Amino acid sequence: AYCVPIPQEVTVEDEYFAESYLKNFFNLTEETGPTIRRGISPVSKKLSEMQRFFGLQITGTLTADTLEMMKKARCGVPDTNVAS
Amino acid sequence: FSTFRNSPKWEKNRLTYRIENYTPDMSTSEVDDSIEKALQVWAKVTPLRFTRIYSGTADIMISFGPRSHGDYYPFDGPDGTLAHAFAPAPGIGGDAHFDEDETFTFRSNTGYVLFMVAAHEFGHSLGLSHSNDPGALMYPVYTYRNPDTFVLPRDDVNGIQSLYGPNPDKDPVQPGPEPPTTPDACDSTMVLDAITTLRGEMFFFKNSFFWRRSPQRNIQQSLITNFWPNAPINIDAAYESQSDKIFLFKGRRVWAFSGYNLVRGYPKELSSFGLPRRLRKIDAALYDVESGKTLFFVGSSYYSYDEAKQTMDQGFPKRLNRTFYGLKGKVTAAFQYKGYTYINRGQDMLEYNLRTGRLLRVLRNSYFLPC
Repeated sequence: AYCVPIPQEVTVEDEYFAESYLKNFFNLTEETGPTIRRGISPVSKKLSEMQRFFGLQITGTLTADTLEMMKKARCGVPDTNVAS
Repeated sequence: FSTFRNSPKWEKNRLTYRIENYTPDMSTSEVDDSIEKALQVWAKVTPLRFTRIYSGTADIMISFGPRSHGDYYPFDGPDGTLAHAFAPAPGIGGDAHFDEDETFTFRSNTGYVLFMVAAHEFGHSLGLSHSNDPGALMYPVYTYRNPDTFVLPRDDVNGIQSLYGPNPDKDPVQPGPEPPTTPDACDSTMVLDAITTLRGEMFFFKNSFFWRRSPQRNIQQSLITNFWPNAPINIDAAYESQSDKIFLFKGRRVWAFSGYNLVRGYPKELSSFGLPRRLRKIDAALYDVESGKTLFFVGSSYYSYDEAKQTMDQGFPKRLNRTFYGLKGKVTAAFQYKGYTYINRGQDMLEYNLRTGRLLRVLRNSYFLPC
């Protein structure tokens, strides 16, 4: 048994879950066009946005603590349709 | 805090609500009570007043339903999304829906406390969106809090009053204590409550929060009770023992946790460590890896506790400045990290070589914190 959550390997299932989370709460949409050609994936962009919102390390990748935050029970209202 | 785009709000202060159906998890009176209290959270700090109706269409329609339940946002079964609500608007605007696949409770944290979930959703019903303040009620992630002692945090008060203004009732007995604010790591006047290591990570405690620092992660602020639901807040001291437990001290009592779980038999009295019965609290505690002793700091002296024998060492308490060069005044926190001993005294953090007692550096409180 471990006292403090130990980072787990991210599975394909986790990646699907993360994408669905970003669609539900951070308005990830199927984007085509220049951003794709420049190699900045929309998922990475939204992951950074989500990591910034929750005060996580901003990596743009699906890290263990990002996945841990995504799996917490939460409200169903998106985090992005906000005015400052 | 934040509001929805274009800041929709109700153009009237008298709102109606209707509970359309019930969850089988709680009695109807518990649901009624939870919903009413959740609305009062907002009424206390604004001109808004809520009246319950039992038929027809209310401004805030409240219902429980699983999966697809009549809007375009199906729920997802147990855990995950617990509920959602719609911004102020005609029709579905203001309505709050709760995921019937969750286990809702009246007060205990064996499920999700309906009062807490409802109070959050009604924030949306009134025009607030999510806040990235981890202490705010409008923070999107569920956090257990005791409904009996809950006070709307400052961030949420500022948010709702930006839409509706304050409660005009000049009742001299204003409701409740000052709203709690989330501590700011960069506040140069902040004095930390306690600091400890825990399996290679560091925990800095302040009020009902801690900052958690680990080599792999960014420093993250969380509510203590989110991690250890039955832990005290505003603690006096903390330390990690070699037996994989973390001890939290508050007043005359000590809590011990292994992982997330409270160790059986705790909380115990300070005297269970061999500290004098007359002692009402300790100021700080640290575990010295090299000697296997735990030091308990009390005023201008300290005790030494042998973790292996679980007895207090003879010849204590000793005066602090007999061991720690130049240490005067009350210690507020203490810990060891990478072989160095750190003693917090107010806003300063003093770095010592514990073997020699030599003061190596004087640092700021926020030295290890993101500032």
